Amino acid sequence: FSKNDVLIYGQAIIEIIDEALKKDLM
Amino acid sequence: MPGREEFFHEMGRVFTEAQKNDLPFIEVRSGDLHKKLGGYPGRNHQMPLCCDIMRQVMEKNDQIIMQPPKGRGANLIIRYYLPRKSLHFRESVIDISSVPESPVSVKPLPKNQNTIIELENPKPSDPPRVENNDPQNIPRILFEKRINGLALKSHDLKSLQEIVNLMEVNPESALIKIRSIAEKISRRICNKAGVSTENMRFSDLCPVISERKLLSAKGIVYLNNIRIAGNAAAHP
Repeated sequence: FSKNDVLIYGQAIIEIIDEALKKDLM
Repeated sequence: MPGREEFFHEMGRVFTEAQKNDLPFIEVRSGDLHKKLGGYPGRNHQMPLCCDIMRQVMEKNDQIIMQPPKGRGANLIIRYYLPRKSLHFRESVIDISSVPESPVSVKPLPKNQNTIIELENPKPSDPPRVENNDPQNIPRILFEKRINGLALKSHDLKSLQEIVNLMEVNPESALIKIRSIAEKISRRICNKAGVSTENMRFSDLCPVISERKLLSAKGIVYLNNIRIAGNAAAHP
């Protein structure tokens, strides 16, 4: 795995958190 | 036991579904593909048909994320970049061009470049700080900025900040950390929806979130991808 992979998955987790926050699920 | 044609058509269905949800890429694990079609022979079994089809439908930019040793075929993981117009195998062609073109923000990610799925546009008045004037650092800086913003929102999200340092020294550890955070968030989402997650594994939480439509299809695919990548990083 590379640093670029971490950026991709890191961005994915950010999107999940954003969505959960918007839906008041966290 | 499913044959080549069944695996091929299932791949077509997976791509069509992913494109409908505007995903920039989709990661497919051979074991999961096999489980969907039944006749799953177990993780230590050779799966030449399934793996063969997965490799046959690869295009130029697609990447093999994990390649299992012989006899452990369940863990072949391939990242397929989207959108794509059709899928070919011998004389068979699946047309997936009827799926609308993805929006501008969704692009195939070129290999070996610092690119991330979608970047929050920086405000013109607030340009990102560029270290060493190297444009390749910009995605990392923007990522760090988003992480720091989320960490400020909640004390529970402070562990996100560890990802930035870990990714510089050990990308595998950073991915394991991301997986761990994703699992924690999944439990919280389920609990908030009134589902007890006691004795449930991360792999059990994803179907619950999906069935109850707690996250969008895109979010659920991201969760699954993070789980798979985290497992692959922990057990190379």
